Amino acid sequence: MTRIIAACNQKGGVGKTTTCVNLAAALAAMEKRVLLVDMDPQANSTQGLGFDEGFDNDIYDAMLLPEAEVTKERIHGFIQKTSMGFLDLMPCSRSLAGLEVKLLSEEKRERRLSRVLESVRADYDFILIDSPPSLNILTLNVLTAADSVLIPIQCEYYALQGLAELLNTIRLVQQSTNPNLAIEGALLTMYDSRLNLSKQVAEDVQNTFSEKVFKTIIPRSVKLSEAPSFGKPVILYDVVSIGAVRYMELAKEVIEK
Amino acid sequence: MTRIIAACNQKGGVGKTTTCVNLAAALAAMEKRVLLVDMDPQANSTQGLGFDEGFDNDIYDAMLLPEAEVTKERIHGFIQKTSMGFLDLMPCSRSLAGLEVKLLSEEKRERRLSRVLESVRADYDFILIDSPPSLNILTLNVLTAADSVLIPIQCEYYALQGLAELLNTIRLVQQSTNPNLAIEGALLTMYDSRLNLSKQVAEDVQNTFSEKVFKTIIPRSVKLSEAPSFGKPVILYDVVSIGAVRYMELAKEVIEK
Ligand SMILES: Nc1ncnc2c1ncn2[C@@H]1O[C@H](COP(=O)(O)OP(=O)(O)OP(=O)(O)O)[C@@H](O)[C@H]1O
Ligand SMILES: Nc1ncnc2c1ncn2[C@@H]1O[C@H](COP(=O)(O)OP(=O)(O)OP(=O)(O)O)[C@@H](O)[C@H]1O
Ligand SMILES: [Mg+2]
Ligand SMILES: [Mg+2]
Repeated sequence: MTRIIAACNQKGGVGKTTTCVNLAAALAAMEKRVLLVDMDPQANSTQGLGFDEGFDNDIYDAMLLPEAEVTKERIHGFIQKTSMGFLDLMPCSRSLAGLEVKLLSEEKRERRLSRVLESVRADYDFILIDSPPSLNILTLNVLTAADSVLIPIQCEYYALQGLAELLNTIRLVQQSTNPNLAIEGALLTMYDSRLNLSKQVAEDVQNTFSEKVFKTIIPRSVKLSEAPSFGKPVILYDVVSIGAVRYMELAKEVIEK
Repeated sequence: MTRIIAACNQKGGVGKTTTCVNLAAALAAMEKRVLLVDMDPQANSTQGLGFDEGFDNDIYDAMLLPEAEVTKERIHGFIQKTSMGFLDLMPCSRSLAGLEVKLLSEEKRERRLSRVLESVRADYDFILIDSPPSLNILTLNVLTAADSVLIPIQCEYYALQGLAELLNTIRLVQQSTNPNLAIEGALLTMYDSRLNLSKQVAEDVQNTFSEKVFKTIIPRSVKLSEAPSFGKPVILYDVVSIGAVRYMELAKEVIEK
C-alpha cells in the first residue's frame, strides 16, 4: 500500500529538503521503492541528489499535461533514475514558479499534482514530496496529493511561531480538497542538546503534537550540510555520521507506523 | 537623504529577519531614525521586536488604501513605536498572504508599497524591509520600493544555489519597475570559522560579488537565535555578544557607504 508523504512547513530553512532527500535515501537503502518529488522551484532536492541541469520533462510539464495524457507510461518519462537503486526522482526547475500564473484560470488547479502521482502510485512503496517555504498553489497541490504530512520543525523560536498557521492550512485542506489528509508527525531538526532553546522548543512541540512527535530527533550535524555539495544523500556521503544514523532510524519509524 | 534598503533572498532561513531586526536596532542605537517594514506574512520581524497580536492597521491595509488616501498623517497611523527610541515598526500579519489575490486585477499592483513608503520617507534616515522566502508579488513590491538590496547569504551549499535566480529577478526589476535599484551588498551569515563549508561559501560569494561583499561577517551565535524569544533585538538582549557586536559593525559599514 503506497504512502504519499509531504514535507511541509512555510517557515524557511527548517530542514524540508534535507529530510526529503535523506529519508528517501534511507527508505531506498531498506529496499523500499521510493519516488522523491521536488515541488520547490529552488530545486534543492533535485540538486541534493546530484542533478543540476533543467530536464526537458519535469514536474512542471507533467502538471500541465491534459488529463487524457496523464498515463503511467507518459509520467514515467518525467522520472529520473538516481545513483541508488530503489530511488527515483521527479525533478523540477525554476519554471515551476510560473505554474501559479499558468493555472489561475484552470479548473481543479489544486489537483494537478494528485492526478500525476496517482498514475504512478502503484509502482512505489513511498512517494515523498518536498515543498517550498510558502502556502501557495504549489503547497496546496502538495497537500491535496498527499496521504499525510511530515512537519520538520527547526529547534528555533521563529520556527515555532508559524505552526498554528500551518495546522490551520492543513485543516482547510482536510475540509476541502483532501479529507483523508493525516499528520504523519512532527520531526525535530537541527537539535543541539547543549542549548536551552532546543530543549524549550522540543518541549513546546511535544505539548502541541503529543504522540505525533517522531521519537527520532535530527541533531545539528555538519555532514548533513556538507553532503548536498557532493550531490549525495548523507548515507552515501558518510554512512557512520550521526545524520545518516538518525535518518535511518527515522525511516524505520516511518515504516513501522 | 533617506535610504530604503530591502533584505531579500528567496532561500529560506538565511537570516533576512535576523538581519532586519538587528541592523535596524543597531542603526537606531546610533541615533539614526529607522523604520522597519515587515513584508513577510510570517510576521517574524514584528515578533522579533516583541509585538504579537494583529494590529487593526498594518502594512496590508496601508497597501490597499486608495491612492488619494495615502498621506503622511494617514500612514503614520499604521506605524508602531517600539521600546527603542529612533526605531519604529510597520507591522504585518498573516492577512498579508492574501494580498496577492486581492491585487491581481489592480493596476500598478507592484507599486503599492512604494507609494506607502514614499509618503513617510522624509521622516526617517533608514527604512529597512524584511521580505518573505519567495519571488512573488510581495517581493516584487519590496524590490520596486527599495533604493537598494541587502542579500543575506547563509554559509551553506543550498544558499549559494539560489543566487543566480535572485540576481536575475533584481535585473528584471531594474529593467521594469525600478531602474535605480542598486545592490547594497552581500552579507555572509551563520559563518562558522571551523567549517570548510563556510570558508568555501565565503570564497564563492567573494568571487560573485567582489567589492560588494560586506567586510562584516555574522558568525553563528546562540544569542542571536535566543533574542527573538524575548521579543528583543540582540543589542538589548546581550549587548556584549558577538552577534550584537557584529551587527553594530554592520551598521557602521552601512552608514559609511
Ligand atoms: N540537521 C542538520 N544539521 C546541520 N545542517 C542542516 C541540518 N538540516 C538541514 N541543514 C542545513 O540547513 C539548511 C536549511 O535546510 P534545508 O534547505 O533542508 O531547509 P528547507 O526547509 O528545505 O529550506 P527552504 O525553506 O529554503 O526550502 C541547509 O543548508 C541544510 O544543509
Ligand atoms: N548568525 C546567527 N546565528 C545563529 N542563529 C541565527 C543566526 N542568524 C539567524 N539565526 C537563526 O536562524 C533561523 C533563521 O533565521 P531567520 O529567520 O532570520 O531567516 P529568514 O531568512 O528570515 O527566514 P525566512 O526565509 O523563513 O524568512 C532563526 O531561527 C534565527 O534565529
Ligand atoms: Mg527546501
Ligand atoms: Mg524571515
